[in-house]
Formats: sequence, structure tokens, C-alpha cells
Amino acid sequence: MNIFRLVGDMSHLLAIIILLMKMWKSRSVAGISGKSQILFAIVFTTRYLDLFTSFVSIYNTSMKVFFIGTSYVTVYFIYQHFKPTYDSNHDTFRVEFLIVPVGGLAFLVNHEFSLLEILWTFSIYLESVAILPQLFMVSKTGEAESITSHYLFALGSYRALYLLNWIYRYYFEGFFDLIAVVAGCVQTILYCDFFYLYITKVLKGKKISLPA
Amino acid sequence: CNHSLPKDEL
Repeated sequence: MNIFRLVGDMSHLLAIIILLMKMWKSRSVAGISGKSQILFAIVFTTRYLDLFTSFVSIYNTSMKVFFIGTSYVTVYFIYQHFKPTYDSNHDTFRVEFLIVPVGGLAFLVNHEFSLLEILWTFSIYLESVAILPQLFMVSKTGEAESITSHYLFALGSYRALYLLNWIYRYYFEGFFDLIAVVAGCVQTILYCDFFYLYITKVLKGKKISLPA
Repeated sequence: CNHSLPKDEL
């Protein structure tokens, strides 16, 4: 464990807590893409299957349980509990255009042709594009609540910090995982436009208003 | 590159 990965995991944890608090306090899921949240639930489910077969640390296990649990709670909030406030007209990204190519790529490009490894690879590839429905929804509605912007900033920062973690691990531990690094770069690059808007607008008290 | 299971990263 290093500081980059720890801060990254905390940033990821913060993003999920911000999202749940926004939903619970405002009793609304307005502006939140249910499709992205479904993709995140798939990402965690396919990535943490080794939860039951291997033990790395208390931290590792508890974070995996938390991420899986909260991802399903979030999907439940959107499609059941706060369904009336779900803006399905603006959440129209065709996720099958993400899942099918990512599934095919995981099948072809992986470290080892075993079920667990292919599912892990699928999860890594899927996570890199899972935010697209949310970013698409923000561009369609033309704006995002500031709390949603904070959620996205924390979520985007987590993988950017993981990139620093991989640089650190490469130099100090000789650890290198090309699949995770490439997907992490794609994932972080997708946030760049949002990061720019967040830093130039939200931090100055303005709301994000993308050209619709 | 070493990338064995279990993955120690989240």
C-alpha cells in the first residue's frame, strides 16, 4: 500500500458516500445516471469474485464488501426507492455498445485465459467507460448539481491517483500491470473535460453548464 | 509484469 493508492481508495469511498448522501438527503436521484450505476455494480461484482476465495487483508475485504454493497443500494435507490425522481428521458446512453465490445476485448486481451482473470479484465475495461452514460446525461441536461459535480470529481480523482500509484509501484516494487494502466489512462482521460469545467467553474461557486 | 490473482488492488 502507498499514499497514492490509499488516497485514491479514500477518494473513491468519498465519491460513493457523497452520492448516497445526495440521494438520501434530497430524497432524489435527479441528474444521476442509473445506467452508469448499473455498470459500476457489474464492475464490482465481476472484479471482487475472489472475495470468497482469497483473503488479502481486512482493509481489502472490507472495502470490497462496501463497494459491492453500496453499488447495489445505489441502483436500488434509482430504480426502486426514488424511482419517481429518476430522469430516464435523459439517461439514454446505449450501454450495450459498451458491454459487448468490452466483453469481446476481455475475452481476447487478458493476462490469463481463466474465468476469474477474464472477469477481472472485463471489470477493468468496463470501469474505464462506465462513467460515459453519466457524462452523456450531464451533457444532455446541460448542467449538473454541484453535489453531483463533487461526486464526479472524487470519482475521477480516484483512478488518476491510481495512475500515480502504478508509477510508484513500478519504480519501488517493480509491479506493472499493462491492462490496468491502459484502462486507467482511458478512464482518467474521459474525465479531463469535466475536471477542466469543475476547476474553472464549480470551485468558483458556479454551476457546471455544458453546451447542451 | 506480475499480475497474479488475488489482486491486492481494489
